Formats: sequence, C-alpha cells, structure tokens
Amino acid sequence: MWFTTGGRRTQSALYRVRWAGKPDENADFAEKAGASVADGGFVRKSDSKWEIKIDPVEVYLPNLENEDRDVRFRMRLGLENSPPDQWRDAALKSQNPWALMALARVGEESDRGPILKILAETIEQGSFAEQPKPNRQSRLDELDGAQRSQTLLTRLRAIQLACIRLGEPTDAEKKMLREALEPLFPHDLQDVNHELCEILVYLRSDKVLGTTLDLLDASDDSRDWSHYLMFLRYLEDDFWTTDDRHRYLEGLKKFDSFAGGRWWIRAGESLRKEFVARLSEEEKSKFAELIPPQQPKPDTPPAAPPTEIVKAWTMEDFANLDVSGRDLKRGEAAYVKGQCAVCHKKAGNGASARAFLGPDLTSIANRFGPSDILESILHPSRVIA
Amino acid sequence: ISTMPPGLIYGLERDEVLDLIGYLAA
Repeated sequence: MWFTTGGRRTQSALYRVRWAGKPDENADFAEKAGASVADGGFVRKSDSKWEIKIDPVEVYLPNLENEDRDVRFRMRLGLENSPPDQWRDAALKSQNPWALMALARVGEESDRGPILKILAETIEQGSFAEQPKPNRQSRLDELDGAQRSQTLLTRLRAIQLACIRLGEPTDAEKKMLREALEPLFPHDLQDVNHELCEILVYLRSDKVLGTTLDLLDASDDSRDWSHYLMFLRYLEDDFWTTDDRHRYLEGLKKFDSFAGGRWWIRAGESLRKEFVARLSEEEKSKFAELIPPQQPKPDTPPAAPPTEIVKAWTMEDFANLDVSGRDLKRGEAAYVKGQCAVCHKKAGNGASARAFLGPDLTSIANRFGPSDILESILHPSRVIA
Repeated sequence: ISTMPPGLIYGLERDEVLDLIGYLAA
C-alpha cells in the first residue's frame, strides 16, 4: 500500500507499507502451482504468465476453501483463466460459491440455469435466516477468513454476477430465486439486506417495497437511506400504492435531514425530482406539502458577520506563532463568528453541519501546521489547489 | 482561485485569531 501526506506546498512524504513476515511453509498449494507466494503470486512463473500446466480441478478448486482471503481470490482468478470446459462440471458439483462466481464470470449463457439452481437450493437449505445478530466489534473477525466465503453474501454476489454476465434469467428462474430469497428479507445483517433489496428489486418481488420501507422506518443509518431510496426507484408504477408513495416522500424528507456533503444534497434533489415526475396530478396535490425540498437547518444558527474591523491582520502580526494551550471553546466560537462554519464543515461543530461549499476542515491539523493554516486564511489564493 | 474572503478574519480580536488557529490546529 502506498500513501502520501502533506501537499499544497507543505512538507510532503510518500510512504510504502509492506508485509515483512515470512510465507507460510505449509502452503503447499503455491508449490504445486510452481511459484511462491513471496514473489507476488502463484500465477506468475518465469515468462509465461498464465500458461502453466496446472490442473484447475486439482489445484484451484480445493483451495477456494483456503482460510486466506487473498489465496481464495487468486484461486478464483486461476480458475477464470483456465478453460471453463476443464472445470465447469467440478465447479458445479462442488457447489462452492466462489467457484460458481468464477463460472458466472467466464461461463456461457447455458451455465446460468445450473448456477442459479444450485445457489437457490443451497440458500434454501442453509440456515442463513437464523444467523445470530452479530456484535459489531466481532463482526469482521466473524466474517473474515474462510467463513466469509461461505456466507450468504458470496452467494448473493454470485447470483448477481450470473444475472449480469450470463443474460437475464427466465421467468421460471426468477420465480425460483424469489422463493429462495424472499423468506430471508429482512435479515439481521445490514449488508445482506442491502444486497437482498437490490436483487429482489431486480426480480420484481412483490414483497420488496413494503419490507424495505419498513426497514427504513426503523433505521437512522444514512447508509440505509442512500441505498434503499436509490434502488426502490427501479420499481415500476404498478408496484406502488398511494400509501407507499407517501412513505417514500416522508423518507426523502428524512434523507434531507442527514448532515451530508454536496453529493448527498444533490442525490436528494435528483431522487426527489425523479420521484415527483412520476406522481399523478391527483397525487401531486395530495402530497403538496411533502414535495418541496426541506430546508436544511443548522444545529446552531449562523452568527452575524462581524461589522467592526479590528485590524487588517498580516502574517507579520503573528510572527513566532505559538498556539499551544489556546482556548479551544473560544476558538470554536471564533470559527462561527468569522463565518468559517458557513462554508467549511468541521466534525463536532454543530454550526457547520450543513456547510459543504468549501473543503472539510475536520482533519486539517494532520496536514497543516498553525502558520500554514493562518497563511491560507490571510492569503487564500496564494496556493491554488 | 479561492473564493474565501480573508477580510472576515479582520473582524476578530488578536486573541480570537490565535484561538481560532489553535482550534483548527488541535
């Protein structure tokens, strides 16, 4: 991983972070493939990148169960770069969701039916609906590693890929998928719900609209709001009752109330414009109050700008600038009084909650020292981004 | 070119400017 710090004429640095450990000696899959993990990947060997004589069924397929996510990923790429005829049958027989995902990516239209059938059946037979509610902190541990490959999310992604890459499912296939997925929705896990909503909208499930609106009612998480309001748009008019439309418009009102950046606000405007355009004249007058965008209200009203000039400050007035031990409460008040909060968001400053015109200053201290900050205020155009 | 009006800071007392920079640099 590479990253930079600094910028805009302040001191800059470029860092590289790399793993300094030793490769696992037991990882014989790499040896079988004729390369080592340490040289950056089993798939590369001397001058022939993909043309290694490897039996995909013997090497790649079993290692899709490997506990290392990175290895699983490489194994899937290995499968995808082998002729599908060599491993198609074994992949279907294995029912491994990563293998099915690989087949969905490189297979043919005739593979779609078998892939979707296996996924629907394994989802129906699995105990995915009964997953315990995970505790947030342990969730990554719980889902990472080998377990994650077996989770519902991988299967849902494989379904999506099969539909995207191998052509639109037949009506019978759609019905089969709806029957497998509808009982799981709503789920305990948020990201599973997001994927289920997407797929069920695609499958035009009768259940998806009401359930999603219920999920929204119970959620204060902006990730839910941006996701669900976006995907429900794809449902045609005959899926919506007047009550549903009312709930969606109420939802847009709540969407507007989240403190977000400029793209959040623009997304809200676009969703609203598109939704209102689909309303009948009768509904437009019925919902007249909900249709205009809600005016954002900052937590604390913006202060009036100072009218008296104290001094036209220059850099020289603040030579040897030392701001250690300054009063942060008064600094926050000055941030509001000096009108900074009107355009620049700073986390924790309520008056700046709706500011999105200028750059976010929340973590400015990580990149700029006190003199740089003062110079940028006094000479805003000296360095142009 | 920045649209920020530097003049707004002219309405702040010296101490307030220092507190503001201290707040931003914290």
